[in-house]
Amino acid sequence: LPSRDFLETRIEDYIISSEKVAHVQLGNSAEHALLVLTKTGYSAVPVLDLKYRFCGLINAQRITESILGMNHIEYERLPEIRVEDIMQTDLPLIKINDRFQRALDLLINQNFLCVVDDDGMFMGILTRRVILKQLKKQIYQ
Amino acid sequence: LPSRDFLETRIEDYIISSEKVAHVQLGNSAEHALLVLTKTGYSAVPVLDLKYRFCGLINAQRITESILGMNHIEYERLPEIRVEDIMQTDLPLIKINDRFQRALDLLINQNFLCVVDDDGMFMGILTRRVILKQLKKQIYQ
Ligand SMILES: Nc1ncnc2c1ncn2[C@@H]1O[C@@H]2COP(=O)(O)O[C@H]3[C@@H](O)[C@H](n4cnc5c(N)ncnc54)O[C@@H]3COP(=O)(O)O[C@H]2[C@H]1O
Ligand SMILES: Nc1ncnc2c1ncn2[C@@H]1O[C@@H]2COP(=O)(O)O[C@H]3[C@@H](O)[C@H](n4cnc5c(N)ncnc54)O[C@@H]3COP(=O)(O)O[C@H]2[C@H]1O
Repeated sequence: LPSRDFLETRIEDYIISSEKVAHVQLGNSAEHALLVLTKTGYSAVPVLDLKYRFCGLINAQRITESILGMNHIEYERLPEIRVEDIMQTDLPLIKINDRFQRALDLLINQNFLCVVDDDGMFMGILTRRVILKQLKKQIYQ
Repeated sequence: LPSRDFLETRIEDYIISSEKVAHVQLGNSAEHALLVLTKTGYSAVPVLDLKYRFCGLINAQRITESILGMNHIEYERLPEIRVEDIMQTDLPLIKINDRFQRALDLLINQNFLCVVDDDGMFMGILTRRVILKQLKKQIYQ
């Protein structure tokens, strides 16, 4: 049964590490980001800089919202909008040595959490799927 | 601590009822669906028929995928594509008298579950957020 000990578990073993995480880079266009989201099938992905530091999150909603003109959706502008102009940046981040307790609190309001080190380097993500699997496992033990 | 009794809880009190759920209707265009997704900010919403029966799910990925041409994204085709042509239909559904155990199992792989009655009428949704809040509450009790 998920006990409070379970909440003390380190998140480290449960993160999807950065090389497995689909992402876009600072400087990429909104059109490129839309293609990445469409081809990977993820509803949101991280935006990283050239040094692989975490910068923000991009999703299709922010892309479409940026081109909603008065009378029509201005698709022709997608190549000229950069992800840094429209990404979400006010996000809670977690560290590799954080515990499940903090992750659970934050995953109530987020689909996934980005994990960074002390220099802001992107380490990976912790998803709701992973935490739900662990919670289920705890109940059945 | 979430016990197996907790898993026997009925989902009924936890669903977001249908009148609060953003959705689109059979016959709507992909363009209309994209506007609904963009304005509500949800990454996926249900598709209902005129009798409010559940038909499928639509998201931005399926919309964009449907217009990925050889050389460019064919936005001009959006008004002529209908949601029924592109929605996801192979989905697990839950009933109003189902228990948390079933919901937890399914929410490991889905962001949310659509709740229907025996006639397929859409009753509402059960989200990962709601189940995570309940699991957290159980741990702290
Ligand atoms: N290719 C696939 N294969 C199998 N199942 C899939 C899948 N794509 C999505 N799902 C399922 O759908 C859920 C929602 O995905 P979504 O893309 O909205 O939201 C995702 C996405 O925005 C992000 N994410 C997950 N894995 C990622 C990755 N490898 N790269 C980039 N972003 C990822 O984290 C969110 C939550 O993911 P989570 O796993 O909790 O929950 C996922 C997972 O249960
Ligand atoms: N307007 C808002 N205000 C506050 N928080 C918000 C929000 N929009 C999204 N969120 C947060 O982001 C999570 C992911 O939302 P998403 O739109 O990808 O995925 C959503 C969406 O596809 C669907 N959904 C939730 N509420 C809905 C509603 N009222 N109408 C239609 N679809 C809904 O269920 C999925 C999971 O929702 P869940 O609540 O577990 O998880 C939500 C919630 O924690």
